[in-house]
Amino acid sequence: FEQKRQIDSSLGGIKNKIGVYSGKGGVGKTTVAVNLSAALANSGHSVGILDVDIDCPNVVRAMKISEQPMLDENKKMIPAERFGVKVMSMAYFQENEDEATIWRGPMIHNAINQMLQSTNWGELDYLIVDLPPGTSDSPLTVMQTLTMDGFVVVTTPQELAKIDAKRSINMIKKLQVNVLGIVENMSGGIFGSGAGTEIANELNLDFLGSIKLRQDYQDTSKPASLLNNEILNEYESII
Amino acid sequence: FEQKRQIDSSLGGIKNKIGVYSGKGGVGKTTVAVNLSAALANSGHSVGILDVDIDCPNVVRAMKISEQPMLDENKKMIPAERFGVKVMSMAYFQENEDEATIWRGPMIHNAINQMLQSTNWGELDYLIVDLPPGTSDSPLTVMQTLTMDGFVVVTTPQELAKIDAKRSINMIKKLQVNVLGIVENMSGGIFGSGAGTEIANELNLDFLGSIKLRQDYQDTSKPASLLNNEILNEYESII
Ligand SMILES: Nc1ncnc2c1ncn2[C@@H]1O[C@H](COP(=O)(O)OP(=O)(O)O)[C@@H](O)[C@H]1O
Ligand SMILES: Nc1ncnc2c1ncn2[C@@H]1O[C@H](COP(=O)(O)OP(=O)(O)O)[C@@H](O)[C@H]1O
Repeated sequence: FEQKRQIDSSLGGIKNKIGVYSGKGGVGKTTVAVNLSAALANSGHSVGILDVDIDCPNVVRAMKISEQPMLDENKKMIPAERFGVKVMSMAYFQENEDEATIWRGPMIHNAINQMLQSTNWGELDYLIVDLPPGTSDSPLTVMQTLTMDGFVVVTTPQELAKIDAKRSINMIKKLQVNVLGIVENMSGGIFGSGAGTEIANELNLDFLGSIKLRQDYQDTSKPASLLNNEILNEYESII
Repeated sequence: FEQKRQIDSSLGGIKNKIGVYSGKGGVGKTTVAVNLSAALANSGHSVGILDVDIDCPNVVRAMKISEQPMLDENKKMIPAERFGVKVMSMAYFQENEDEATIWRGPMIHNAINQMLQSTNWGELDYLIVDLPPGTSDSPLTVMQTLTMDGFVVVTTPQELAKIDAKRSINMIKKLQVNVLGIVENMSGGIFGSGAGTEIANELNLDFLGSIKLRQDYQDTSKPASLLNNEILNEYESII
């Protein structure tokens, strides 16, 4: 219980906690989380992003952060800031960048709790949380450890991705979590389009919008929404 | 030990066991496993495919199999056959298609062992195993339960996918497994190309070949290599 109290106190100054989740990796979940955060910061909100994708903690790289977090007078970590967004990640807990850490169930729980207790976010309008994909231990542990206000589910247009998204939404519904809606990424191009609205209709959820498949994402110097106004508009209409 | 003996006897008639693995989901690992199997069967080999991707067991769908496996006189499961390939999957152990099963560490181990012990493959030249992606419990359990002859690692051309592939290869090298080489999928299009050869050079591994990003994959009636000869050639050159 002491742990829960400490976590609640370090998250106390945050108005909205929104999780970004997908039933399958590689659909652009991290890309969507990073660009949503950048777009929110760009329109004047105070925003943080928390990367708990244990297997592939890519937020730090996508946000071009290379320094380790500083400590405040209570020995709490102060998240680094980039593009107006505060950033905290499980990547800081991995020994070196080229080595994957092998996470087993109980270790995940402890590592996430430790990170939550020891981060000083201050006051935030939004905390965007990049969740691990899939339906194994990791996303479940995170959902049960962090009380989120809602989840955005990302899918791509392909047939297989649609089926995986449906399966995973049925799973998280069982955990009584609030699904805010569906975002279709990599839309209108070689992968087609339409799976996002189909899932939204079938599962009686909101369709939040689609994000086009574009070459712009090859430029990894900044989040794409800060490189191209058309992309920024796509993310603003989701918000 | 009794379990290990039973598994070895049911896998005894298989000459080559090849795992298809990726550090990240959504790179086309299942697509590569299915098309490699179809291409091997197409050139006259006896082939089976085993889907142990617990979170998203999509092989059965990609191979258009709807019937449950039959049982032989020793109550062992006889894999269904399609396009000349025998197919066995964790999907048969899930209650219903729209529900994701929540797998926890020890359950994974038992389910995989049970499936291995109770499948009658007969004589096979190749068994292609579609592994769970990432670096958590599932892929490790599978690698340690099944003794494979070698692994093919799939990546996509993007910068982030390259870093994830490198991390996961460093992990599986620690398990002393034999990495046969790298396949770059979704190559030469909106995602660019070149990550596959870079990783192969950096980690001193073979580059097995690249598979182009194509619209053909939207037609899910058959594995794409059986729909288009150019695609078949790409897979044959990997073999
Ligand atoms: N709309 C898009 N158009 C083109 N490339 C994209 C798009 N969204 C994501 N990507 C690229 O796809 C790759 C995978 O995205 P990522 O966010 O890491 O996926 P996930 O977090 O779901 O594994 C990244 O290299 C990213 O740049
Ligand atoms: N070379 C390719 N070109 C176009 N689409 C592809 C290609 N390879 C895979 N896909 C599509 O991408 C999606 C994800 O592939 P999948 O094999 O399920 O990935 P993974 O098993 O790595 O999660 C599928 O819908 C598949 O049809």
